[in-house]
Amino acid sequence: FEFTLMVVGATGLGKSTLINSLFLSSIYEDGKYPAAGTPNKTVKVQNSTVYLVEGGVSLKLTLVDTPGFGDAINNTKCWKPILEYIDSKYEEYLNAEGHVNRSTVVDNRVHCCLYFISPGHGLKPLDIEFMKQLHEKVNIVPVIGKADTLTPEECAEFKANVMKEIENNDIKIYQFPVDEFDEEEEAQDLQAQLPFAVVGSNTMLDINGKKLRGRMYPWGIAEVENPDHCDFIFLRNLLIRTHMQDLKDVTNNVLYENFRCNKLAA
Amino acid sequence: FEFTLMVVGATGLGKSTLINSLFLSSIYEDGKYPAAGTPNKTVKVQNSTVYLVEGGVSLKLTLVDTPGFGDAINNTKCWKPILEYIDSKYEEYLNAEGHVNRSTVVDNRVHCCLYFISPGHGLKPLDIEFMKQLHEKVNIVPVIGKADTLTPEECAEFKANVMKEIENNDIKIYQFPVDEFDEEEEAQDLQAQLPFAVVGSNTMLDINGKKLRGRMYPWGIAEVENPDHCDFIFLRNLLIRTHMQDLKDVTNNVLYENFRCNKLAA
Ligand SMILES: Nc1nc2c(ncn2[C@@H]2O[C@H](COP(=O)(O)OP(=O)(O)O)[C@@H](O)[C@H]2O)c(=O)[nH]1
Ligand SMILES: Nc1nc2c(ncn2[C@@H]2O[C@H](COP(=O)(O)OP(=O)(O)O)[C@@H](O)[C@H]2O)c(=O)[nH]1
Repeated sequence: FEFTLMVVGATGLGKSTLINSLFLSSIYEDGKYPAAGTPNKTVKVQNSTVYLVEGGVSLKLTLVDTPGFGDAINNTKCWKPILEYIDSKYEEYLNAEGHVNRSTVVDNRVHCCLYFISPGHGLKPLDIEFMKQLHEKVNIVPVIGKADTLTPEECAEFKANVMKEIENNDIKIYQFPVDEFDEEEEAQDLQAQLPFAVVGSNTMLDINGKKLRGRMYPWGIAEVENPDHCDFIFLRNLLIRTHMQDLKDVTNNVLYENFRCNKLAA
Repeated sequence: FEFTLMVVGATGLGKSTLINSLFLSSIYEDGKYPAAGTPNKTVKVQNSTVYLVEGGVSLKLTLVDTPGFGDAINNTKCWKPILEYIDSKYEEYLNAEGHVNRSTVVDNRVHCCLYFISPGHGLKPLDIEFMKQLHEKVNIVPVIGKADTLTPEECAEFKANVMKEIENNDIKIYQFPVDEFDEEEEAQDLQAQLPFAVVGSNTMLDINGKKLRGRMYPWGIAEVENPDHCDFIFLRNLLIRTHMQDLKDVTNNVLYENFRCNKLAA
């Protein structure tokens, strides 16, 4: 099984920690993460491939990083290298489709883009601009990074603000399809949780003999896998267990199709 | 007693909440804060004056806000309106000194600039640029906002990174004078605490009959006035009790003096 996941957001939002937490392995080791500590002047797009076993299934996961995004003093068009990368993968696929036996075409298209939002008042101008530029190119799944910065009340209010701003700006983020759920209300619960507020941690803590992933503060432990603390488990299940195929289908049947039509029409 | 405090930092870093906490009153009411929710396209510099009683002394506090700083996609020279404001106050003072009885000159010069840093890996390019542009114009006191985002280990590491980058860039932040301390080691402790990591809260919580200012998370309460949780008390004492006069003296004897000399030499 193959999947390409892109991760976008300013430095320090907890992206590499979250990726390590999601895939339960130190894909990014401390300090080895490309952007650690030194924001780049320009945006680089780089990828790395990992072979994992998830739920008994072997997964070839390609992670696409975008260090430098949003980090400069002037971030005008800093999404451009990202847009070009996505288009280049569509281009590669289009050419491959035309030449080789379809069943052997390697699919390097970006199936999902996790866009990290910093907790604050609402979306920043760059967040809105990025999503407007890319929502018709790739499945955007916005996540609130470092969600242990928010109290439950602030989190609910922030999520509502973000979704309202997404709607006001006609941004089409990835829609988790509702027919996959057994219950109507389960699907509605999901909609109410967007965007997912996540906490990540590279640290396994030993609490009363129980091992858990979390962040140890003097006032308590924020647990990554506790649904009362954040939406990590929610996101993990949707991304890896239930919706990975749908993300690939939408990429192929809708987003790539748009690219192909525009290309052939031009 | 008069004092002018400027507050600078990107939207959502907890600035207005910290100011309310520092002066124990809702100077900025929820939603009335100039920049709430809507990052400005350009940087505005605006001030408001409050009359407070601190430790039995009546204080005329002028707060200078800089909504819009660092919020745009392109933040090139976004510090310029701030620099111009500070210079204009030096200009006003210079003219007033020349015309009226010195003892009746109103001192509207900025005595201290609290610069908010977002917890992450280290300083961002804009942080470094701002401090380089303004460290010879105003007393810069860097603070780490929303410090409850950091575990104690991360906080110590982040502070060390920030101080190293400040040193590497020859940035001269305000030096808390050591002779004001009874003990040599008290002064050293202070140096080790820089920059101050602060948590603010508009909420008074009632915990077991005890009223305290804090942030209530599902995993515990981050207490603003608990020195094991953050440096709020440290900053508050230095700013309001012990070093307010020194901040004014340095502004008058060093920073304003530089302005005056450059002006007369030109
Ligand atoms: N408060 C909080 N801090 C986090 C979280 N995840 C990571 N961090 C910390 O934030 C800093 C930056 O994390 P990192 O994953 O390297 O961010 P990246 O630059 O976006 O990849 C590190 O000190 C992490 O320990 C989180 O969920 N909450
Ligand atoms: N985690 C955390 N959040 C805070 C803190 N202070 C304020 N906030 C929250 O951050 C958001 C923005 O705060 P605000 O003071 O308006 O930020 P400003 O835009 O910099 O003035 C609000 O939801 C606050 O409740 C803090 O110390 N820690």
